[in-house]
Amino acid sequence: RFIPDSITGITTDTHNVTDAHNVTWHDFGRFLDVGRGSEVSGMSELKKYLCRFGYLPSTNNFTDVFDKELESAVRAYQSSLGLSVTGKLDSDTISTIMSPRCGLRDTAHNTTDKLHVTRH
Amino acid sequence: FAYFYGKPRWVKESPMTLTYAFSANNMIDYISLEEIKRVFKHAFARWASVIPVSFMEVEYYQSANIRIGWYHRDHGDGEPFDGVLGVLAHAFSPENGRLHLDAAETWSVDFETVKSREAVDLESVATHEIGHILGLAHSSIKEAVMYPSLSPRSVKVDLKLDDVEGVQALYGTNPNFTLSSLLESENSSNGG
Repeated sequence: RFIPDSITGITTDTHNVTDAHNVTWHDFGRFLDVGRGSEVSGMSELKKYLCRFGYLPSTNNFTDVFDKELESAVRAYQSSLGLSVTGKLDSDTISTIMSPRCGLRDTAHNTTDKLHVTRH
Repeated sequence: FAYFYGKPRWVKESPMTLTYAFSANNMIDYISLEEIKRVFKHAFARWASVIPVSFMEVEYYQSANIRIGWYHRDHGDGEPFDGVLGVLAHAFSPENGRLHLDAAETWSVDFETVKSREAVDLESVATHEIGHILGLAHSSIKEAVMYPSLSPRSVKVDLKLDDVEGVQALYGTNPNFTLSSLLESENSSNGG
């Protein structure tokens, strides 16, 4: 089972008992090496992640299928994050996806990004 | 480096000074206010050393250019935090000025005393978010401060050439900045 170094051992909440761990991202390790055409339960959560950070358009109906759109999104993510562009959920890509990060989207030129507001 | 849509930047009279303040009600209590202020002062100073912009702490939160606070979950800006790890913080593009940190994280200013495996370096995140406040978006250069991810218990506070070139294209160069000193420090941090 794939467990990236940066996340290894994160099993206990030592600081704030009212906040659960971000278990969703932690669970993405099980998608390692899943390829186009596969259907894996929970893949829709990965699509939501990629949507949140600007790599997939918003929809209420993400499926668990690794489809062409997801492959394109993975390629775009890999390019943005300086990873090898393979379109596959390789260990570098999964490890980076699971890392804690800034909440701002990576696609800076998306005009619909809520965080691109200015004060007038 | 990358910019936000429309390449927004702060537009003020020269020499430019941006004020910042901490929220009175939305702070963490396990790091002293004095220590938090020291960390942010360092983070602002790193950016100020490369561009002709200075930063000044003020008391009045509402009227400060940059407003800093810690928040849990949904805090009203449409971008809820998500608990421990995951999203650590976010900030808004110029000239909005909001810099929000996830109160659920185990923030640290010293990994010698904070032993949690989930501890997140406050100065690293502050430096990154100030980059957004100034107008930089995420970089694809892993070593850059503006790279979007940061592992727990890691420190990334030194601006890299990518960060510096990006912010200097927005604001110009601090007359005291020398490229050679930056390259020297990059070289030494790479082990020569």
